[in-house]
Amino acid sequence: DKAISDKELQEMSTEGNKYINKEIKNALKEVKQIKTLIEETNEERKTLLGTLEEAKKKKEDALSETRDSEAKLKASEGLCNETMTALWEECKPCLKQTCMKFYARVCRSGSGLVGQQLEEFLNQSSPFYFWINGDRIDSLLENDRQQSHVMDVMQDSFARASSIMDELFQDRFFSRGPQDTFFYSPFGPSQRRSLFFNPKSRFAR
Amino acid sequence: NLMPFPMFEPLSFHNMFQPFFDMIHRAQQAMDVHLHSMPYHFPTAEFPGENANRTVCKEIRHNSTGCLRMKDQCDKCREILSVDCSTNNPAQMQLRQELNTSLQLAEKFSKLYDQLLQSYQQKMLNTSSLLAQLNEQFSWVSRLANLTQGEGQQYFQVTTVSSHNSDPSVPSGLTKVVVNLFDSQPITVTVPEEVSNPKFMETVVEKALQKYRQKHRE
Repeated sequence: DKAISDKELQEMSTEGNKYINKEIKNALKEVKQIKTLIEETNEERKTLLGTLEEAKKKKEDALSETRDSEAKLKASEGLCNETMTALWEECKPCLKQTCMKFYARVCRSGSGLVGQQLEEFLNQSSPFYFWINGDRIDSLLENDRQQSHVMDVMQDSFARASSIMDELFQDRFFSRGPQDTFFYSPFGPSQRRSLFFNPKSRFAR
Repeated sequence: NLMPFPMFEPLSFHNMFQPFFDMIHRAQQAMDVHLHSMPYHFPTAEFPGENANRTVCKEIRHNSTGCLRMKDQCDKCREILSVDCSTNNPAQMQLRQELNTSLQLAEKFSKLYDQLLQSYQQKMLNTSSLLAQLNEQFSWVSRLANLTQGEGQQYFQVTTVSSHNSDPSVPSGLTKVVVNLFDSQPITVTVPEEVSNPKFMETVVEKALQKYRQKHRE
């Protein structure tokens, strides 16, 4: 096992550098492939956004009709008040008991405060609200509010990420084919900044 | 040549990659910050009961309206729902019918919207994870940006090669190689090939790069 000379070590280093260059080029090719995947996902996202907008329109139309009918019905509130109030007084204790049982069994947290709050809520509620399914309307409106909020948050996040990605992918590095990365020697000697790739010009735009 | 006009110098590694790295990182952060902190619970297909219960519990705690969902379990409450006021005002019954129809429709579209919103969120998460992958794929390359600015540097230098014959601590049949790679401390790799094997340097570089990437991931 003869000793390895300095010259041989240098030759090995040169050989090793070639492999490293190859690895870097492979990494760059893979980066471009991921970029393609990101673009495909984005296309799917855009299609989905269209479907979401249609669904939103239908939902809002139905909600608006619900609110209209609710308002018209409220105008005639009081027509069967006596019957409803009598039934309501009998409904309340059962509802309270059923609800407290459910809460203790399913929600698994202190029910003392909830009981008091429920008592107040039932006493303040009107049977008419109950009769027109006011709870379902409220729940729907609350859902609508939350859905809008979630959508806004997602759109906002995506808009920010997207503007950065657009800027990034507009770069000529990404607009060339993967095979074009082979021209590039990562360990080129130049230290001078290029006008084309100067990050400042991109940020300014 | 990347440059279209000869008047411009070729690009340096730093110019080319450092902005990419920063941008990918910023894009990924912009996506992730809110996506993972949304308080809204989408109804899930797998555990619909659990999800509905969670919503009811939340509504009970919030303002007790969740309790009204249990009206079907009390006779007197059900009776209220079937009170017929049409003798006093026929239009009221018609209005109530319309309200129930539009309410059902709105609930159906709200559920559909939830499902679509969930798919949309999934697409966003997919993009975010691709950005994370891009970051992962790119970061080790872009890390080199700062290391390639000086003139005449050696990025890969083999310093020692030893086998069992020259160093008994090296197991028989293996070759130990110490290399300097970029800015790292000397990296020692042990490979099964002998120096004369044409695959020798490729194996050494692969292992050295693996160690380098792993170290920077950590």
